[in-house]
Amino acid sequence: MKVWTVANQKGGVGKTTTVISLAGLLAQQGKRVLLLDTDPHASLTSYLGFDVDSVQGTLYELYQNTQLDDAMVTHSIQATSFDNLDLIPASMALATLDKVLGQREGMGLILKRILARIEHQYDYVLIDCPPVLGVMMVNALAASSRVLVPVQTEFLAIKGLERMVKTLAIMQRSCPEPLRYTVVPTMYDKRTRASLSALKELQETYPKNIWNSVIPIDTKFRDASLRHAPPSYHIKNCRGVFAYQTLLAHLQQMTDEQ
Amino acid sequence: MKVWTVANQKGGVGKTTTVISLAGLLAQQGKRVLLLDTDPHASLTSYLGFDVDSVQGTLYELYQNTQLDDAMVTHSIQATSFDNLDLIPASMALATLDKVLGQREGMGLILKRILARIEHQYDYVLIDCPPVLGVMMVNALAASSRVLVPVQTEFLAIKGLERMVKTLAIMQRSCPEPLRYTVVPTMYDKRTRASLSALKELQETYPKNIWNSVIPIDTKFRDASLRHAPPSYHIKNCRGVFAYQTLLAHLQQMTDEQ
Ligand SMILES: Nc1ncnc2c1ncn2[C@@H]1O[C@H](COP(=O)(O)OP(=O)(O)OP(=O)(O)O)[C@@H](O)[C@H]1O
Ligand SMILES: Nc1ncnc2c1ncn2[C@@H]1O[C@H](COP(=O)(O)OP(=O)(O)OP(=O)(O)O)[C@@H](O)[C@H]1O
Ligand SMILES: [Mg+2]
Ligand SMILES: [Mg+2]
Repeated sequence: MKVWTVANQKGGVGKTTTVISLAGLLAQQGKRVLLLDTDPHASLTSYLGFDVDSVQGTLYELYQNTQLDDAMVTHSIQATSFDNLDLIPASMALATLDKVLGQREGMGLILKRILARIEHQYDYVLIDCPPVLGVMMVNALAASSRVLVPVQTEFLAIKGLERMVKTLAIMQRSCPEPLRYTVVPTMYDKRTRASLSALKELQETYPKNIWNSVIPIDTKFRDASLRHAPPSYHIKNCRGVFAYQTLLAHLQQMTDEQ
Repeated sequence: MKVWTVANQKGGVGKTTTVISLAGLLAQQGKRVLLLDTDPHASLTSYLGFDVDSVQGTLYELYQNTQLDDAMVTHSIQATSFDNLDLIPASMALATLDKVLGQREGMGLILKRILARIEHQYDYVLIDCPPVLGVMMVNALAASSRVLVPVQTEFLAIKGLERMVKTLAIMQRSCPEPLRYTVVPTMYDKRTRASLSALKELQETYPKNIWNSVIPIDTKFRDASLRHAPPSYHIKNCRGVFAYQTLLAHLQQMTDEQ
């Protein structure tokens, strides 16, 4: 089972869009995919059509139980209207975990322990993160085999990436396995100079960790969230979806190498 | 002196772009404008060409002094390369204020007290906020005469606005004057159905507090941050700048009425 976390401390860079796009493509390949929404804003949960205020069996409830068992974890997994695609939903209550759990011993490994119980039920787990460094992001990073960092190709976003890479280096110190990360340039607009020069700077600064292509700006992604379906399920000839297919091929080829 | 705060707990919605666009237009009208960057990510500070790691006299330093005097406040005000436009810069250290100040009595009014000292030196103060509800946002809201809330015209952003409006209602309870807010629809894309239906929903939900027009999607805003100048200073015939001019006229006409 591969666990991919999509994270960046900067908001609005395309984290949720990256998770739902890759998950849809993996499910269409026949892979069994579990989505995890760790963002109290619950964008992924509402994107998939769940009512955030009334959804049962959320990730928050799993964190309340000190004694985990298989039945509890299975209870939190909700089926979506798409084959091969399940979700453990988020709720607003997740925002309180930082205060409650922050100092407790071993709180960084709860998610890793949850996922170990379903190791054989899924091929991929994709985790969507909130745009802040807190308990949920730490849990997600500790549980993942690879971190995808979407970065807008613009000048202001590059400073934010420095912060995220520093966070990964700090996490690395307390994780036994290597924490591999891939920078994914998003919202690339070939018409503006800003996109081009930002991309060049990213490629020069992170030569070994950046994907060799880009996700272009594509307004069809907006419509996708209204239809409550992954973009590849209903948008034909969409350059954004083609780009995510290329990204997925790159990641699957990389991961199989190891 | 009018104090306008631009805030939304959702990231990447155009807060910094709104601050710099309106500030540029006001300075070109000959108004004396002070910008305040309260975001530890310091986007506004780096947008204006300051080096975030070495800038002197930041807002953080002002918060360190329990005894404020006029000299200290003036020392923190930096001139920019544009007439009528000054800045009190941000730094990463602002992120530590939540832990340090969080529980202290009266910590919500520090910014209001700072601004009272420069009441006669500026016509407008524009405050850029980080995308989180913390000490800095509370300070900014308590010090402002009007709050501008940029909201992307898309489905996922509407839930985020509900949260922001609830925050304003809570703040209202501890502020003597009325806290007026204006919802500003941004990144409107007339080609996608998602933008249209989101805008309709916003207009139905916030009829008395929404601006009657939109800021369109305009990729020239990306280039503007590379030139380290407000968009209206160098971009000709830009529909984004025209839209901010219309917004400014709407706000100035409103504010004068009161
Ligand atoms: N390649 C793209 N081109 C155009 N729009 C995009 C693209 N990717 C994402 N978007 C749009 O940008 C907005 C933000 O995307 P998204 O919600 O995925 O970001 P996020 O990083 O998850 O945000 P948050 O930090 O709030 O969780 C959405 O309206 C989405 O439709
Ligand atoms: N109307 C618009 N059309 C197209 N792009 C825009 C528009 N407004 C802002 N942008 C771009 O969107 C990105 C995010 O904008 P901005 O930094 O102003 O948002 P923010 O809300 O301040 O983000 P943060 O929450 O990280 O502080 C920037 O690349 C900016 O250039
Ligand atoms: Mg998201
Ligand atoms: Mg900003």
